[in-house]
Amino acid sequence: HTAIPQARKASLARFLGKRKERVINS
Amino acid sequence: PAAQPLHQPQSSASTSDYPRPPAAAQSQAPPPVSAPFNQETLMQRLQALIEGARESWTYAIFWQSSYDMSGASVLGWGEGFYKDERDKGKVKPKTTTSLVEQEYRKKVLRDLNSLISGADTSADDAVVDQEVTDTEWFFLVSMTQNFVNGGGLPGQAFFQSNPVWVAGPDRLAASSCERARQGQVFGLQTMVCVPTANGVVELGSTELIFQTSDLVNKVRVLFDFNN
Repeated sequence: HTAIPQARKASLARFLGKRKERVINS
Repeated sequence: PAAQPLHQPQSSASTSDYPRPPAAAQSQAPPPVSAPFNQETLMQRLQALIEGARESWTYAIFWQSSYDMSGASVLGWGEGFYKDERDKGKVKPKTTTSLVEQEYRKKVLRDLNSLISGADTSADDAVVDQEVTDTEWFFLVSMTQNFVNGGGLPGQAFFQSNPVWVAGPDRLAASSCERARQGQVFGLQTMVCVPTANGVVELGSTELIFQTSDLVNKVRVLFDFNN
C-alpha cells in the first residue's frame, strides 16, 4: 500500500492539499 | 519484451517532483509550447486547457503511454487537474451517496492523507470536513487505473488515433467502455479523450458539451511534445 508511484503520489498530494485549503478558507 | 517503458516522455515524474511548492500548482499561465515535458508543465497544460475553455470542464487527465514487462501497451496516470464545482460558485455539487458511502470515502481520504504525509494526521480533519463529491471520487479512483492494449475510453482513442467524444448521460451509460459507464454513474454528462504522441488527454464534465474542433486542436497544440 505504501508503494504509490511517484506521479500519482504528487497528484494525490496536490489534490488533497487543494481540498484542505478550500475547506479551511470556506 | 522491454523491461523498461519504450517511449516514456523525455522527463517523466521523478523523485525531485515531490514535494513541490503549492504555489506552482496555482499558476494560471500555460507554459510555452516549447517548455520541457515534465510533470510540472504537464499539470500547467491541463490547467490551462480547463481554465481557458469556454465550456465548463470538471477535470482533465493525461494518460501516459508506456509498455509493461510483457511488452503490452499501457496507458497509466500521468497527471491530472481537478476543478472543484464549489470553486465555480455554482450549485452544490451532486452527491448521490449514502451516509455510509460518505464515511467510507472520507476514511479513504484520511488514510491517503496519512500515507502521503508519512505521519499520523488523524488530527488533520480539514481534508475530510466537506463531503467527497461523486466527481471528486471518480477523479481520485482514476489515479488507480491503467488501460491495457486499447482498453477503456482512453485506450480506444489512443489505438484508433482519433478523438472519442461521448456527450449525454444516455450515451455514456450505453458505452461499451466501463470507464464511460462509471463516469455517468458519478454524474458526468460528457467525456472526451484526445490522443497525443505520448498518451491521451481525457476531459470530463457534469454538463452536456458537444464536440468542437477547438478543444481537440488546443489539446494537440498544448500536448505536442515532439516539437
